[in-house]
Amino acid sequence: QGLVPPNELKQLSAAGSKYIDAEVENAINGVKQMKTLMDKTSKEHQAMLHTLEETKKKKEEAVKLALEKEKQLAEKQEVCNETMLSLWEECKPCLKHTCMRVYSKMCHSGSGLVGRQLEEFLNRSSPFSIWVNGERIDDLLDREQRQERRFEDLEERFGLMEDGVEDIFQDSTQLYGPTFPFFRTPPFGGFREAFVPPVQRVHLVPRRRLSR
Amino acid sequence: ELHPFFQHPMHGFHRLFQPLFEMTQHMLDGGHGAWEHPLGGFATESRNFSTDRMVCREIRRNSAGCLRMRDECEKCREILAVDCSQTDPVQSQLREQFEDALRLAERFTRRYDDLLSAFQAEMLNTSSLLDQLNRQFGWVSRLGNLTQGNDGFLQVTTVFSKTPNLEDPSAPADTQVTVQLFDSEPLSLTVPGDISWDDPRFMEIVAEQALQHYKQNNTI
Repeated sequence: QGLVPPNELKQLSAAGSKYIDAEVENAINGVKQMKTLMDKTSKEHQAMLHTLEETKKKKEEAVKLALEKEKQLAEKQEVCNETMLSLWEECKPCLKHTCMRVYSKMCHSGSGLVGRQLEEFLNRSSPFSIWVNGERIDDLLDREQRQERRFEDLEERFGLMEDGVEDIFQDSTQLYGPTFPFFRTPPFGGFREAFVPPVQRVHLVPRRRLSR
Repeated sequence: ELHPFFQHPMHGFHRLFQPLFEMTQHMLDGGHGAWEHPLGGFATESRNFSTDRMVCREIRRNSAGCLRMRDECEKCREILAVDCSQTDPVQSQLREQFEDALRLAERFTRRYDDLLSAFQAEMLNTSSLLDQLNRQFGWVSRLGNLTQGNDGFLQVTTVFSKTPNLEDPSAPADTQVTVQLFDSEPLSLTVPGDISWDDPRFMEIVAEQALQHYKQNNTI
């Protein structure tokens, strides 16, 4: 049976809405907390970018110097050419045998291709590669590429996170104004003023982010 | 695949960084040590499948990796020992400078990796925290396009007394309330019979239940 007369239903609705308004206000504060956390993270991200850039610069300078010295060494190596070349001719088959033994033991397929590639590589290479630990330079350049990819990947994900939080925040700010007029007055007005410029508050047009 | 995230940021910030973290961890655990002592490592039983796979891929991709095995061949070792400085003293100095530059470059490369890892770890923590906050409060962002009615976001449409409990006729019958919250479908909720509809707690219970329901349906 109906317990409440229709005119009382309005009062019940108002009482329930009051509770909901308080929860909405609390949630808006929570979203603001998300935004604050993201802003702080973005600042740290900027500082990190700066440190990364500096480190990268120093690394590139050192690699450049190493490449220069390697070049100079290569020009000088002719004096030792004869000794090195004869040793290299004997080193190559052993290197190929050792590498192929390891590869066949560990890897299921591709021995034929790897063998051919290795043979070509060794014929192209000079003993100088071994003498100057050439693979260390190769390694550095290789790692540089991997780091670049890793950096780009992280940056893309960071951007998505920033945009995601911004979207949630912007969507939440649409609740201000006509819908929640009480947000204009303290205590809620206080936090809104912190991030909504006065001009925007008049129009309350949500700022849509530009897609990255 | 990152694009779906644009449409559904609610799907989770943590999910953006977790796979990346696992991938890097896997790469660092498996990849590095393997080349450092290739033959020593390969001979032991402790070799694992992922390390093997990384090394196989590395050899297939770049034959230069095989140069690391030079210590296994006597003649190759002798090349390293060739001393050209007797015929050209400048050469040993050059080689030293080259080695110094290499060491420096390697140090900065490691530093760069460490910085990336530290940033990645921080993002993992932040994204987890953001997800937590989003689960708690993110539902409010779905309300942006709603307009509030004159009586607010919650409308009570009916309040009925349920059929009394036959097993305990002395107990007051529960109350069934139908409400509409925001733009959701009408929702039927039950309030214990001992709380009268004119008790302030009554609407508190109704609103709380309705909101819980809404959050469950609007937060992933």
